[in-house]
Amino acid sequence: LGIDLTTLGLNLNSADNLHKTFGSPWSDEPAKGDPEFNVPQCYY
Amino acid sequence: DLGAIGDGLSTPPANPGGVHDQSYNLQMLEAAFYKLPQPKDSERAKSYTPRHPAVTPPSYPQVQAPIVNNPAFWERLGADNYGTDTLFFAFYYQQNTYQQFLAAKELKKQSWRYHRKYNTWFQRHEEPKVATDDFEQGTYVYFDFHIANDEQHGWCQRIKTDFTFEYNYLE
Amino acid sequence: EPDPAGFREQVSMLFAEWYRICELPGASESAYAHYVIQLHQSGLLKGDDASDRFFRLLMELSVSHCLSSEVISSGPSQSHLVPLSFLAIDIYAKLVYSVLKFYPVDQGVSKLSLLPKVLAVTVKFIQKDSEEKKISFNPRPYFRLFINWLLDFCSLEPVFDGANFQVLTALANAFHALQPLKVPGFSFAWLELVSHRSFMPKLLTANAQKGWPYFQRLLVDLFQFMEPFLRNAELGEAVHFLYKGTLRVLLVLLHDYPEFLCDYHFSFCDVIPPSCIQMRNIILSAFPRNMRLPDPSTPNLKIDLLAEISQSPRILSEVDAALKTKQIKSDIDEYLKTRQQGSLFLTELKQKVLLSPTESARAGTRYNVPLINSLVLYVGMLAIQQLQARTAAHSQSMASSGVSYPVYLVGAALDIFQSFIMDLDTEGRYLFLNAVANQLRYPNNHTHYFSFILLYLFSESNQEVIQEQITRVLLERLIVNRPHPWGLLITFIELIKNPRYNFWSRSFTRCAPEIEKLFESVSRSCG
Repeated sequence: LGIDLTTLGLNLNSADNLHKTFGSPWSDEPAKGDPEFNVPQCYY
Repeated sequence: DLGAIGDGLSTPPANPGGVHDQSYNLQMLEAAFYKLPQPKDSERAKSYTPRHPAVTPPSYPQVQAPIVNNPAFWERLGADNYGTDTLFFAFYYQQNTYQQFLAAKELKKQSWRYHRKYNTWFQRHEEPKVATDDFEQGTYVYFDFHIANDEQHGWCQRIKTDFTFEYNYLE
Repeated sequence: EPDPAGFREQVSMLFAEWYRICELPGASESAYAHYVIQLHQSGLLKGDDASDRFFRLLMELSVSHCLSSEVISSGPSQSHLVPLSFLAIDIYAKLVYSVLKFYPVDQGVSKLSLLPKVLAVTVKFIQKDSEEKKISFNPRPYFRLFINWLLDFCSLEPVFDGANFQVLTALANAFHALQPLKVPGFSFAWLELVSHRSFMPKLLTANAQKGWPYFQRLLVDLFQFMEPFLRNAELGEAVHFLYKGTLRVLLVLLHDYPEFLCDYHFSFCDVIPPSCIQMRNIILSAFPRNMRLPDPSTPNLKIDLLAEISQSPRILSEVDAALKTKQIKSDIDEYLKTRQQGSLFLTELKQKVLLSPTESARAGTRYNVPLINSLVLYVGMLAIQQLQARTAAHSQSMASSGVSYPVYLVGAALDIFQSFIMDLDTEGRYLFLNAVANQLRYPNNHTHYFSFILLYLFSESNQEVIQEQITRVLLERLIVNRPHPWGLLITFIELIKNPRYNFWSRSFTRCAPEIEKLFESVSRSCG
């Protein structure tokens, strides 16, 4: 009958993109380290 | 037909056809199962190069504390009305870093708006007297970070009346 | 050929010197640039054999340094592993990155021209190492090397702006060359790399989706590797682990890039075994983000009134590829247009979907599944095109004649489908019904058409064995854990609710108490 996919540690109802915090296919820990960010040129 | 994409790289390995039989694949997969990439394998040592390195006592922290990358830390600063100065400090002295990104996010949450021409943050002191599609006009608080020459009044908040904030300079 | 005499020593010294530069406190970019210029002047960066040797030796040095620090514990718990030292790997990765960054452009050669060459050396090195080491092959140094490059190359450094797509495709080609079927020992590292947040999202969003074919190829590579293992539901620990990892990646794609899964569903279904129902459901459940799906269990849902059911879904897969390989595309076109040589053509067609004994041993089925899939969708698409062109004219007259089915249930396409459902054996029928059910997705004219085809075949076949099999195909897709495709739900609900089909009067709905219970629970969950 397959797996209850809600147990794989991914919040499918999240309004944010999942790939930003996707750490690894092997664990449901969110990604470590600086997430992706952009600062506009005018901030430099 | 995807082969057309620079496929020179997929030259098969030593054995013809480059494909192994199923039991070989399973054997290799099971061996690899005991050599999974570890979470640490993906983490690189945090390299921190200060903008203007200076010799400091070794007992001082030499790298940034992890908490400065924790959004909750910046949210707390944003919520604390004495934290705004710290947000401005990070914004003007930590250029192009995740800290600057988080500080800007918190400032926006506190209704500060960045003016690209003046490189300055403005906040409405009251509802604007005039507001069109292109600009708004009224009294604003702005953060004056200029400390130039003998002018000692920088790095504080000031009030400006009759200021026109043109939206094309809104970041 | 062996390396020239002294070459290895020279490379070792150069690497040691690079290490010193990197380790200097406050190492400056200008020092890196200077070193790269020196390398270039020494002729080692020409992209010729010498530079291939150079990078291969550097790789050899850094991998052997890394592996020499390894102690392996026996058994699955890995806490005894002494962490590998990636120092040399990191330094090598940084050298390659610096070579690309500071490569003197005034030579008229693009900064990135060396990248495919370095990656080619890397791929060959890994392939050779895995062939030689077999089960003692260790993927982790290579995983670390690529992680460095993903984080460096795919960073938004101005120097690489605009060249990002070239970098991404070069990496995608390298990963394709290192696919699990070719380097099975690299499979876990490979999946983590191709799904890495510094690679997959960039490839899928860069350059107006031009990266999609690359990532689709990588997913197909993964499915092709897993297919023989997934055929029988008993998965060993390693395969199950890989399978679960794949589900996670698919869920990220389903959530963040549903359109990608939608537009390539056909290619993916071709390489997923029919028994792998949940994974296939994830792909078939994807729907465009701007679409709102009405709840299938809404009473009296008027599907016909949905605007989307007259719109064709975007299909980026090459639907007729298998027909072309089998050289039957033109016959199909001819038959759909003219319907000549009816029975002869249909009889031959049923032969052509069979595999030769050797092929079927390898494929685990007597049938050419991609050909059946291609046939069903291709014929359906042509039927829809033909009939949509004529619908306006006909639909009035047919309605007045009292025929309750929409006009597009007549024609050559139906001949083909009916001959399959009536004349193929159980396995053939199952695969044919699967190909039809794979089109029951989000609201679009394929879903609408194939939903009617399925229901029409159910009511017209008047053979319970066929009606039972149609029900089984729908049911096996509904009893697995979510997600369930929208088109599947509305088709099943229509089947059990619409008195036209007399569903509950069929004996197979009551053939055993648990079957009865099953039907009740599924129909209840469908509202």
